[in-house]
Amino acid sequence: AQNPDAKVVSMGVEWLTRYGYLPPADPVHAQMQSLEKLQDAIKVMQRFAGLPETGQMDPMTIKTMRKPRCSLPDVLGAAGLVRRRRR
Amino acid sequence: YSLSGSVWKKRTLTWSIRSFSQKSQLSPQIVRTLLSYALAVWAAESGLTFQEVNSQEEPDIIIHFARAYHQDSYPFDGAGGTLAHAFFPGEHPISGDTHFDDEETWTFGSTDDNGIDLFAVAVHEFGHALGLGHSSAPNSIMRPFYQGPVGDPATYRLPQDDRDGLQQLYGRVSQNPNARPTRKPLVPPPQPPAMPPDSPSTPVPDRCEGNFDAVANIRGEIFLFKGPWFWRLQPSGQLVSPRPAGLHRFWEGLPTHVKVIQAAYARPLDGRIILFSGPQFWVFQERQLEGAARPLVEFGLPPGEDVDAVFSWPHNGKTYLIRGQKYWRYDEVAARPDPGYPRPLSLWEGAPFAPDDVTISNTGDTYFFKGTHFWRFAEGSVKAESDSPQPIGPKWLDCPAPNSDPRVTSPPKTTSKTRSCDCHCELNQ
Repeated sequence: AQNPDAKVVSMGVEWLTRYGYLPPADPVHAQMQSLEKLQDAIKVMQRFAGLPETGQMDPMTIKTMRKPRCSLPDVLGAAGLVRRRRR
Repeated sequence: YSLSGSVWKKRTLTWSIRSFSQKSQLSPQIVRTLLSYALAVWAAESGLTFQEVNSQEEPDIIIHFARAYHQDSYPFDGAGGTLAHAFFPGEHPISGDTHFDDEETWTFGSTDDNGIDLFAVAVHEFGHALGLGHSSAPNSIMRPFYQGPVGDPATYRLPQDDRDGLQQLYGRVSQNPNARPTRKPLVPPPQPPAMPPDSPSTPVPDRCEGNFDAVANIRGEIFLFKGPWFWRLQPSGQLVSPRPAGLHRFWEGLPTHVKVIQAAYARPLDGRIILFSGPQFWVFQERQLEGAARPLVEFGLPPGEDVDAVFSWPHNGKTYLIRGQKYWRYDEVAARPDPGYPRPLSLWEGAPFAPDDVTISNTGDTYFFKGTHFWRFAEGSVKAESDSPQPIGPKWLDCPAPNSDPRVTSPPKTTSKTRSCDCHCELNQ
């Protein structure tokens, strides 16, 4: 979204990390987290939520992050890899 | 769909509810029934069976209603937000365990947006307990976000995406229609040698003739009593057998002089089963009699009075006892009759006088039975549904439709609409 509020971005990144869309932050092997990687993570989250896959932290995406849900992560696997079966 | 990568090696899984919600309007009985239905949904599409065990054994799936931090890595966050979670299959003690946030307002069959539908969330979480991850398929039950109620637990079927994922884990099976909920049903005891078995030639009543003496919902199974016999309907609606079982063969300790059960209900507080006959009642734990006969006056009815119908209403947890055109109310928690009774049965608009019995279905509706018909009251309602009465046979007992069945008589009179009337009923009407 246009210049989203820093708090919103921070909450969003925390949320994406919590639910497995982004690998957990690692101060030792601080890895670059390119914007493109963040956008990809947002797109996958939007797919799970049935939202348009814009890759942007837009208001609808942020609102969805606050919806009631299951505690478990959406994306399983150490580095946030998705072990999914393609039909 | 996505797979967690872990799966149960065995095909029979045990489960137990270790703590119920402290604040939910759903009684423990309803919670157990809903969770057993949610497990049955997965059993129906796989070779899995689920058995509820008592607390001594260490079950595979331990269910808790918990709040905030509860000794695992997924603390709850109060109402809203995270609702529940379950652990994937494995050898760890917590594997398979399923936790629900007790600060949510858990509902069943609610039509408004208030509250979270327990059955829908339970089906999702048990998917995790079997090894499924979250899915992005549009109608999957394994989508991470709460999508609202999913309809009637008795008829709900998993969406295709989830069936595909499950069969990746446990192999492909055709849908198992008889997969019954995991509530361990009351199974008949080994036949006592003292009583000669019912020989097939023993004349038994015809279930399609209705006119039952008592009807009760016992752990999700419907028992229909007639004389010294009873039929059982499994939660799936399936008749256990078209041939009735012997009353005294099953209810161990019921005195042999008791030939007719006039009313019956399962007490939600402790699961005891209460059978009424004449001015007395008997309390059973499972199938065993617990103690001696007790007088009906304990429920607040006048001495010498019999009872036509007894049921426990989930809407307020009270027990209702009906005789003729009157009813009394009993508070199970306070263990005393409520003051200000009896009241006219006409308060249950459209209900038949002196019903044979009344019970609550697994979906929470109230059913009055009389003769060959039943009257349905939606959950929490005291007004009969407009399509009542309906013939019992086709809906409940796999009997032919009434117009082709001479045994079905016309429905009896019911409580008039709530208006004053100077009607004078003769004793024999």
